[in-house]
Amino acid sequence: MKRIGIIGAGRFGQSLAGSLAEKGAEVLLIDQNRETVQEMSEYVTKAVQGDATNPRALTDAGFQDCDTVVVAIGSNVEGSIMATVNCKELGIPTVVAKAVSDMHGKVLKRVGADIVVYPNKDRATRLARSLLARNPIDLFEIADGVSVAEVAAPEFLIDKTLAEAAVRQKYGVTVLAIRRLADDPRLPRQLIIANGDDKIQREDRLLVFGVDKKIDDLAHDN
Amino acid sequence: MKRIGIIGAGRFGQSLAGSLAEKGAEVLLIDQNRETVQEMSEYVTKAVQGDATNPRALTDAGFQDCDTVVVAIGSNVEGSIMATVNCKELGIPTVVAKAVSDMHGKVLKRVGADIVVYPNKDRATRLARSLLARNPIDLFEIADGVSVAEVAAPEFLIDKTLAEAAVRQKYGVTVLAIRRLADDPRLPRQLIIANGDDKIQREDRLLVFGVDKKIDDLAHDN
Ligand SMILES: Nc1ncnc2c1ncn2[C@@H]1O[C@H](COP(=O)(O)OP(=O)(O)OP(=O)(O)O)[C@@H](O)[C@H]1O
Ligand SMILES: Nc1ncnc2c1ncn2[C@@H]1O[C@H](COP(=O)(O)OP(=O)(O)OP(=O)(O)O)[C@@H](O)[C@H]1O
Repeated sequence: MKRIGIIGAGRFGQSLAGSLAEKGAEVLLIDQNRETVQEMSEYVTKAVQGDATNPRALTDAGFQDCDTVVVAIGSNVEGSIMATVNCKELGIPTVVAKAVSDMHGKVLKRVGADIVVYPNKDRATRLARSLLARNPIDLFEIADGVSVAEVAAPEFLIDKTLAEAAVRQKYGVTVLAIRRLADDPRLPRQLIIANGDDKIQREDRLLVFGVDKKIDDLAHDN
Repeated sequence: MKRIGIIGAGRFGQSLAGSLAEKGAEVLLIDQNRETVQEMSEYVTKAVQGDATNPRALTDAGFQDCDTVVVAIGSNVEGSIMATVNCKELGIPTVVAKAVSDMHGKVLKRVGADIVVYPNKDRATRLARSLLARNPIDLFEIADGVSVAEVAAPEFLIDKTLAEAAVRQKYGVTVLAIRRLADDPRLPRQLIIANGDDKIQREDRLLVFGVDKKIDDLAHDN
């Protein structure tokens, strides 16, 4: 059972604590704000009030026993950097830190953060791509110019099986799954992992993987 | 050429404006803060100071001519809701709004936001999953229990071609690409879109798609 430490319970820290706790992890949380700590104490294993820039506050709370610590302090950039240094000095194997700007991220890396995450920038970049794409409904960039995208099933594929459609040969993208409307319109779409003999239906959306230009061509050939 | 309107240039709005402008879109920006507007004016097509809760400020700035508007106001929840209403009343076809909590998101949907994004929560949920996964280095959840993940190439696959390895038949996951170390260690890994005759090397990381349990099994069989 993994023990994850979280420093800072702002929106990011709270969502993270909640997700981890829901999945059964042991979560240790520290925050300067008493009310936040009280609110969070019913969701996590242990919530403690304290200042993470003080190494003693971290050891009193037991952070040295965590496998991973996430420094989820945002606008208090100095605090985020000092908390990261404290965690590495405590010998914590993996320290993840949230950054609110590229500069902040560079500094965190230099002081020892193993992983830096940029929640606002990541979501904004992904949104920019899906707003500009001609048809894809949503786009996850996997690496430069390569994505997983959800596109409306093109006209010429309707009633063909995936094998007959030969999407990969013709378009150079791999169909991963089909998102099909549920019989009950109040339910979300069902996800059907792609199989050669799945037949594509009108209104289906296809989850595809490939180079962006090829995804665009497929979406465009409607 | 798409014209995208952005309301609010906090971290999310600024990253979004930058990404869109970089990709050649026409970006119109409004923010209450004069300095922010001045800073952003060199990155976007037009940056205007104004209060988005006042419909007149939006029409003076030309927002009614946007295909899509993104309401990127966060902690000023009331402002975010009012700006969203104003956009829908201006007849803007697609309004995307950022939410800072589930409650905020529900209200935005009710007042007409076509798409609601949760930058902190999305990134936190994704991080929670990758922190708890046994081996995957990173995990993108595509839908409930189905993901794209990056895993270390298991021992038994080394020196086999992808076709010989028959990963899909044996493990039920699809290999999408190989991330291979670059010759120059200062460069990031190269991304090789998967092909039957690619031979897997030691230190390769595989980008795979499938049901979480099957991804875990593959990562575990090391
Ligand atoms: N030195 C510190 N020690 C402990 N907790 C801290 C410290 N500095 C800030 N915090 C806490 O971290 C939390 C998040 O910090 P802050 O609000 O500065 O970041 P944010 O980026 O605005 O947060 P978010 O966007 O995740 O809501 C707050 O609850 C705050 O009390
Ligand atoms: N009514 C309004 N009209 C125009 N701009 C506004 C209005 N209300 C807030 N803003 C601007 O929106 C921007 C972002 O808002 P705010 O700081 O409240 O959200 P945030 O979630 O903390 O931002 P982020 O996390 O994206 O940095 C600020 O630059 C602010 O000046």
